[in-house]
Amino acid sequence: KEKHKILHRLLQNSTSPVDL
Amino acid sequence: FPLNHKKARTDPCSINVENKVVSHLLGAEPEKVFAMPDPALPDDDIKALTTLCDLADRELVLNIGWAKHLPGFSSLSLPDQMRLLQSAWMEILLLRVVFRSLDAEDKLVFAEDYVMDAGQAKLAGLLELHTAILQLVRKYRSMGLEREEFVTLKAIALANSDSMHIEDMEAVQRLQDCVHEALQDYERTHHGEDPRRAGKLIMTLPLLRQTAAKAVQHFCSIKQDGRVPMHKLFLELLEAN
Repeated sequence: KEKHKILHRLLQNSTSPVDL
Repeated sequence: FPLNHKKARTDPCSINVENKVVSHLLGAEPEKVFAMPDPALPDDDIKALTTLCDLADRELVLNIGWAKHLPGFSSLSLPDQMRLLQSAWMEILLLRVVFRSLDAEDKLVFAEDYVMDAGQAKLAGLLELHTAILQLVRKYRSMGLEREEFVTLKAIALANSDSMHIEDMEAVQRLQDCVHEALQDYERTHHGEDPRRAGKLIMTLPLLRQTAAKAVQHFCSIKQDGRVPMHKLFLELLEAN
């Protein structure tokens, strides 16, 4: 997980999904 | 009741009425990105590759945001979301380049301000890759690929990335079923004259995967060479492969 910390962070923080 | 309610709300295909998934995917499509090659750098292979890697890094950030809009993607566990993206990121990047290049004559439109012909690709050491990507462009051009089909195929590529070590395969299968069904619904409604069109589109995906693997391999060797600066997200994903 440490190796992929940017992807991890972006998935947690990027634009929230639209509530479907 | 609460359980059923929750299921109805989170079942991705509960919204797959009248191609709502396709409309939603169209709306979620990331904005344009410009390459903005550095005018201070000499026009050589290093400049071309630096420009492409920088562009890819910025597109990746947008594509990760886009993935979160796929119905059902955000209900996957974080590790599963990561695994799908780690496997499909280059296919997603390439499919966007291919779609942008449909109207260009034997050129790859990496961005509106960064179009590459075979000569430029050769100078950048990318001729083989350029040729492979153009094969996809020609295939989709001959089919008359539509924007709706492009966004849905891109979602299928992500859902179908065949990542190893998926924790919840059932949830990923639901995501695959949802986007697959969206494509079939779209084709039934808009291309009733060709009942095989959805299948034909899906049959282009092996070439996309093969080309993406070539691209990853090529950029991995560029990375090892160490002459081209690469941003961290791009590096991280190259390392994931």
